[in-house]
Amino acid sequence: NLAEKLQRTLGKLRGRGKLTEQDVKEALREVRLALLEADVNYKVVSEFTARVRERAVGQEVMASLTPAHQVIKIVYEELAELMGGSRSKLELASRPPTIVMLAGLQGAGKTTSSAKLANLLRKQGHRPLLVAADVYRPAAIKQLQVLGDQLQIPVFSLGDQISPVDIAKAAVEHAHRHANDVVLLDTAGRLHVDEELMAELRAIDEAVSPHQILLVVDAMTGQDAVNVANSFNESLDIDGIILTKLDGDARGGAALSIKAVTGKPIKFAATSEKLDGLEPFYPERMASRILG
Amino acid sequence: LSSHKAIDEELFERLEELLIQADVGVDTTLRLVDDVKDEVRTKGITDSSLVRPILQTKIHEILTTHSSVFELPKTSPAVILVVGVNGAGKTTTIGKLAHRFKSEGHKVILGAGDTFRAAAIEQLEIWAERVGVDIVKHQPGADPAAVAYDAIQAGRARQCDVVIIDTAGRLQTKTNLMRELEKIGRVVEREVGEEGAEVLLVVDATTGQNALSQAKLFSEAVDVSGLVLAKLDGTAKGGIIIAIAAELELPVKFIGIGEAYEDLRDFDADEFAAALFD
Ligand SMILES: Nc1nc2c(ncn2[C@@H]2O[C@H](COP(=O)(O)OP(=O)(O)OP(=O)(O)O)[C@@H](O)[C@H]2O)c(=O)[nH]1
Ligand SMILES: Nc1nc2c(ncn2[C@@H]2O[C@H](COP(=O)(O)OP(=O)(O)OP(=O)(O)O)[C@@H](O)[C@H]2O)c(=O)[nH]1
Ligand SMILES: [Mg+2]
Ligand SMILES: [Mg+2]
Repeated sequence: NLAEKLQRTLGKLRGRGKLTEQDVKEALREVRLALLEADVNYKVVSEFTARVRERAVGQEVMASLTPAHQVIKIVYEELAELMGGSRSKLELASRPPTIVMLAGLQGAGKTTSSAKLANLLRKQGHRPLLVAADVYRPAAIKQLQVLGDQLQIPVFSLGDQISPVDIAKAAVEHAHRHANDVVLLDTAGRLHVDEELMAELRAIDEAVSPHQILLVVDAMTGQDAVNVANSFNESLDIDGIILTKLDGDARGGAALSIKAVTGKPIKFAATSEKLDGLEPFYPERMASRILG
Repeated sequence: LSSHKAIDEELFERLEELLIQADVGVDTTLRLVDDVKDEVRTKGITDSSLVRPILQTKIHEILTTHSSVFELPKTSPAVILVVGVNGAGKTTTIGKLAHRFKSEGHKVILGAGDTFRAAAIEQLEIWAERVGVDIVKHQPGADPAAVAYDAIQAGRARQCDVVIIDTAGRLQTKTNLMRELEKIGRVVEREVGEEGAEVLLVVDATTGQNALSQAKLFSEAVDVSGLVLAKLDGTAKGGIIIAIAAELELPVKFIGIGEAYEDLRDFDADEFAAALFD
């Protein structure tokens, strides 16, 4: 692992004066490899290692640490700080209903995450309404209805012959009439380069002004995470990210890439297929996971 | 790359960057670039415009170690088992495969082997209806191995020559789910023999290095014979299949380039290698 590799490069003497330029250079070569193997974006890795180099060179090596551990400590802190941030919970509107829109690539976990989020909100005393706004994928509406039934949470649907924009508008009216204080719009998976479908998301945004737009991203996403997050963010000015399938063993470097490039916070971590599998995002845990 | 005039360290760094950004991964990238450097040195090449074709050729070699032509087993029926992690594109790929084989004159039947996920059976039923093929299904929560068995029996009874079996998405690290998959694989093998089944692992083109672990662990559970690289119509390059080919010798048989049942193509190693540079 990274700690062992760095021990070999930087030696085992503790509290050995200051970190030299050479120490840091050697260490960062290993850190760079670890981050790339963890799927962190190539350019983000270069920027990140440059920051660490600035912080590390000339730093006093603490008496209790080896130079290797000192560098890892700096890297871990920088990573956690980069991915952290105070806006990592779901902010509710001052006047209900809060409208949340979930968007992202095909298969990322939007439908499941919508249901999980509804479950979480209901446990916190809210009255969520799930909205089936995916009119394209076969049995997408049925999928959300089955999940809603399992949770005993209402699912609003107008079938698959009505436009998602009209479904969203009608859902918000329905929420007002039925005192649902959170509306969760599940949208169809789409490519960030599909102009028509990206325009559809903007049209939904225009029509109902969601208070929170959450980009749902698969934790195993590779180098392309940056392109996807950038496009969705430029198109919609997203409020945050849900990172899914963290119960696998993907290192999840996409988390760092996306935060570094968009500045938007990761709000939730999805860690199972079950409907209680949604937790707040812990940047320190993610930092250790990425470093492997 | 084309603007780079000299064959120097910077050129090779740019190649590394390109490959890593294509999700080829560090190990495979370094190995490829070292091979290119060796060839440039031993052949005394000085023209930098020759470097890219050399790299493309090496990638092509790795990708064609095993045939990427999909061979339908000669047994009657032939069985195709489709596996992979959650959301990769399995069910949609089965719709595409069903359409492909039906339009080639085969009689196809589907097995709704995802008995777990919400509306998974309904999703495959819609594909069966759209393509015009029969489907075998049990109730949600049923034993997927039993569905696989029934689909093969129904296929025999109805003179189908292709049976395509869907399975639930599963992360490769979930040992109980991988054991369930092994059981499905054993049932299929018992019914049509090793030579009667093709096992396709569907990999999402946006996946990074984890796809290598997926290929390894799925291959330990079932006899994966080929990959389907889905969602190649996005901007991800899917370079991880080069690492998978290099380390596991697993060929890509098909690529998915969209959500409609026509959006399936045979894998073309030349096109793929060239597209890495777009
Ligand atoms: N293991 C695991 N599986 C998950 C998680 N989140 C979602 N899934 C599974 O991933 C697959 C895809 O999830 P969906 O919710 O259908 O994804 P989606 O983004 O709505 O897909 P599209 O609507 O087709 O774009 C399903 O099999 C889910 O059960 C997670 O956190 N962990
Ligand atoms: N753009 C694009 N989307 C695809 C492709 N293949 C599948 N999809 C989409 O990806 C999403 C997931 O596809 P599924 O077929 O449900 O994936 P799956 O592997 O069966 O998912 P689970 O059964 O939940 O594990 C759907 O929205 C599909 O339409 C492809 O080649 N291109
Ligand atoms: Mg969905
Ligand atoms: Mg499926």
